[in-house]
Amino acid sequence: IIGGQQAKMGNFPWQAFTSIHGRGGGALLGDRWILTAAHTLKPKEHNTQTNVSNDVFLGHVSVEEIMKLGNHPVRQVHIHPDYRQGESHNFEGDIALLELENSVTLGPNLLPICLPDNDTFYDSGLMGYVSGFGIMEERIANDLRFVRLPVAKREECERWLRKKNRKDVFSQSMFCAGDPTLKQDACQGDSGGVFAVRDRNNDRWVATGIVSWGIGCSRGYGFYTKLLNYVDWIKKEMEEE
Amino acid sequence: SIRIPQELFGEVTSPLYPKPYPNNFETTTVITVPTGYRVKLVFWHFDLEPSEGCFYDYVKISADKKTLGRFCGQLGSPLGNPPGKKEFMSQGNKMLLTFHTDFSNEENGTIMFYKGFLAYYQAVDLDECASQLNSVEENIQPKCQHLCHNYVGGYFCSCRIGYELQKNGHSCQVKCSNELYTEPSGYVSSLEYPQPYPPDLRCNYSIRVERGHTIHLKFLEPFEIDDHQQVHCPYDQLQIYASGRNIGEFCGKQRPAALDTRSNAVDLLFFTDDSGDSRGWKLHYTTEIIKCPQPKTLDEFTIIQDLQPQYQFRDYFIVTCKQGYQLVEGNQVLLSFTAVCQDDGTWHRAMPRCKIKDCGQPRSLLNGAFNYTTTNGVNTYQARIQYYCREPYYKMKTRDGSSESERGMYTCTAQGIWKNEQEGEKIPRCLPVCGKPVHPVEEKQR
Repeated sequence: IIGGQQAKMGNFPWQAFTSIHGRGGGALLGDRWILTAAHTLKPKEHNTQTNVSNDVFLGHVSVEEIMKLGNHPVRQVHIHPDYRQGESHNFEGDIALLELENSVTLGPNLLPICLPDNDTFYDSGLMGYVSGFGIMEERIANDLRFVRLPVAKREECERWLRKKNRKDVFSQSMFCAGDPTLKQDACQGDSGGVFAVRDRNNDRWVATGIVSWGIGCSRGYGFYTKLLNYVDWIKKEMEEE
Repeated sequence: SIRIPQELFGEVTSPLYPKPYPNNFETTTVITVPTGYRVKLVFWHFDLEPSEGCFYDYVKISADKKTLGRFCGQLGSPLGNPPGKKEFMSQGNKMLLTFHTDFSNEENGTIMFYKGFLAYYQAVDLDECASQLNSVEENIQPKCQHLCHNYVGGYFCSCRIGYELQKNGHSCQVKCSNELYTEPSGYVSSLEYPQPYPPDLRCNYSIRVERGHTIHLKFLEPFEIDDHQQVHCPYDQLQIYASGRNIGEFCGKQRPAALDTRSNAVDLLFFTDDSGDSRGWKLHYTTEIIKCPQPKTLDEFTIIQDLQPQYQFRDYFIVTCKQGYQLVEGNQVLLSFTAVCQDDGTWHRAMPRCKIKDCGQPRSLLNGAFNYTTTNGVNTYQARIQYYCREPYYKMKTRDGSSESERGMYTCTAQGIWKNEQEGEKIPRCLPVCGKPVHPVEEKQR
């Protein structure tokens, strides 16, 4: 997290810390599912079929402490079928679910986050929180950090991408957040974590996006998998199990 | 001698009869009739030389080693001894008739001719029992030891009740070792009652009636069995067994009280020593159908179905429990219970109890718990618990229109199962609550 601040215990109780192909994030859904980005499991430009461990940790804001609490074994990995590992400029379908072997016991430091049910969560300017154990500037984070970012206007982000002559796909299943004028962003190691918005109407926190990709960190907008488009898939996968 | 064939009747005549009999002649005719008969002889015609003392010619009749008479002459003659119409009877079945003539038949120098005799005999039944009545007085051996029965041509003996005729057909021996009484009521007594009972008795009287009946015994007066003032029944005694169980030993002059043996099989054993002069005993037995005690419940939750005013052999009753209770026999839970009245007046099974159904410890709820809304820790019929989820992290899953308190309310049913009114046995689920951090991020700095 760039330009953010350290989270306190219980601020983001859904936050998962993963260690698969390097550091990553995730969010607890229910009591045995971790929502994450597909690319944390199958990174772009990384075609080796080496067996890696799917370590998942929950329940703390300190990396050291969260690991002490123990790994939650993963029973099954569900990667969205639209995800294309081989297409490095296309993060379409960058969403995955990790089904844990055992349910976790919820408490003040370990709680699931809700899923969105309408498009108003993506109104531009709507502030959301991104948290993660990813890098901050040039330092690795030892603790969970978060940053508060606005949902950006889609056209602004498209324009910004064109200006940068980027071929990266910014599809309808993504949204962007941040402000190029602010030095605040998610960064490497935050992938898989969620963009969380407080739903004042229902007094609940809703995950509207998954930290997916960006061009560098804190030099513009960050791009997120738009969860509203994947709610049906998520429910289907979870209910099947 | 002339032995005439054994017939039931016949004639005996003098030689040449009705022509004059020869001189110097003597013959003895042996008349026999079958055993069991005696001989009766009558002269139909008699004409012999008369003489003083029947010295010359005569007929002599003898039987049973006795001479019944010596006869001669003819009816109306001044000399001699004619038999006339006299009937001669033997005691046994044989009679001897001796006919004797001398060398001549003259009277005053004139030769006389006498026709001789014609006698008729017949067999007459011998009443062998006639002597029986007088045998004691006359001190003679009676034909039968107990009872004598005459019939034409013979007799037979019999014995009084309780005695058995021996092979010799004369003697009687006590017979009381295996007396069986099977009628619903009757009398049983010692031998000779109310006369003194015989010595050395080992009598066994068995009363056997149908199963399910009890035998009542009532002794009559007089009751008299040899006893001793200090020692209990040392000489003679009457032992009573009911179904093999000794229920009394009696002697003395005190009549035992009426007994309900509570058995359908009673044995009376009567032992006597070699002396004594007591008059014995007599009892009247009756039978009554056995009744079982009225079944009574051991607790207020037990129900006896179709309770009858009384129960007898082979009757039965069925027990159930009130709702929420179950039949228990010891530690065993019963699905049903039936008790049958036995032939000894007892129930074949003891009354069970009805124990309240226990639903057992309620199932634990993952991410939740329960509270008793009735007595804490009591899991029996009608106990109630309320499941709840660990809030705020979990929330109970409910159907539309149903509250958590309704969904979480479980009652211990009569079937011994915890049940919810809407969902039955299925316990609720506690679902994770999303998006409700207890300590959400707060930013003070503006």
